[in-house]
Amino acid sequence: WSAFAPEFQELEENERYVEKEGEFDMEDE
Amino acid sequence: GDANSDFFKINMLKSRKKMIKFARSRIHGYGLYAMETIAQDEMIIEYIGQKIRSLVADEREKAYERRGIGSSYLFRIDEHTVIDATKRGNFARFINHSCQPNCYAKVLTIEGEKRIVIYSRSTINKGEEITYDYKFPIEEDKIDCLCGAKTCRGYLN
Amino acid sequence: YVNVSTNDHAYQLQISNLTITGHEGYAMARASHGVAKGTWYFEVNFDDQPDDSHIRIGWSTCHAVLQAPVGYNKFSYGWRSKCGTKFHEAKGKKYHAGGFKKGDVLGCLIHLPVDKKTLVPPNQ
Repeated sequence: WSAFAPEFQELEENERYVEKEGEFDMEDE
Repeated sequence: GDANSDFFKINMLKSRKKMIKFARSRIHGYGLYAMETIAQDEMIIEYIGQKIRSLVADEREKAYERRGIGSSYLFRIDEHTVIDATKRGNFARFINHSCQPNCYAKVLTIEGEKRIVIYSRSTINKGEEITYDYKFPIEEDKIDCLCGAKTCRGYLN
Repeated sequence: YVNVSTNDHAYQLQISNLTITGHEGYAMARASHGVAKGTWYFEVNFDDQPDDSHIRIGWSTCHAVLQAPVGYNKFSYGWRSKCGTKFHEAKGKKYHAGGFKKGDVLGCLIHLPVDKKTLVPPNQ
């Protein structure tokens, strides 16, 4: 089934996403 | 621990994965099917993915739509948190929606962590497709519902 | 006295008197008082900065999203410790090269010219 979701990573548990510093930035000179 | 505790049951899920099969769905693309009879109110599978904040989920939803990743694998846990199974998670993301589902999703708090578990709403016979009601919020641009149930509402959102 | 507001802040930030502590992901806390005209200034002591963590400070109206950094949309203007970039509507522009860091005292000024034409009611 992973063939149907390209570059899909299977997880055993929920993974807390660590946000990037620029998570909310649209542009950053 | 107490064999009846949610913590114990949800961890049993991993070892004793319900006999579930991934196959073509009559509803949409691919779905999950019961490979054994499942009694009512049984824990079937946890919906696993990346835990993200609401605003991050909003930004991602826009990005996914821009990239044409139509179906949303975002599952709202509460007003602050969403589980995103688009790129990382387990195959619970393939469970299709039905307006007359044989399962339902429940948010459990286990050891302080909120987790989503799919339970059987009624007895599920071997070979039946597993479905639950996505309960998407009502939106402007509609997504047609293909569940084919008699009581189908016509749209997912 | 101006304080950090006890309710106008993101739920995940710890507020004690004038100190704001955050742990992960940008979120906002605002002051207990706002300003509507004239020229105002406040200072921030940058007390603690765990490795590769950053802060953003600035001015915001009450409409800016608390679950995002100051400068995320049109309701606020922010200045970032990393590279000293200024942000408005999530667009970063060069401002104060080198940025700022733990131990610095930072000042934020806002100048709201009173527009003679529009009859801005006094003490609005």
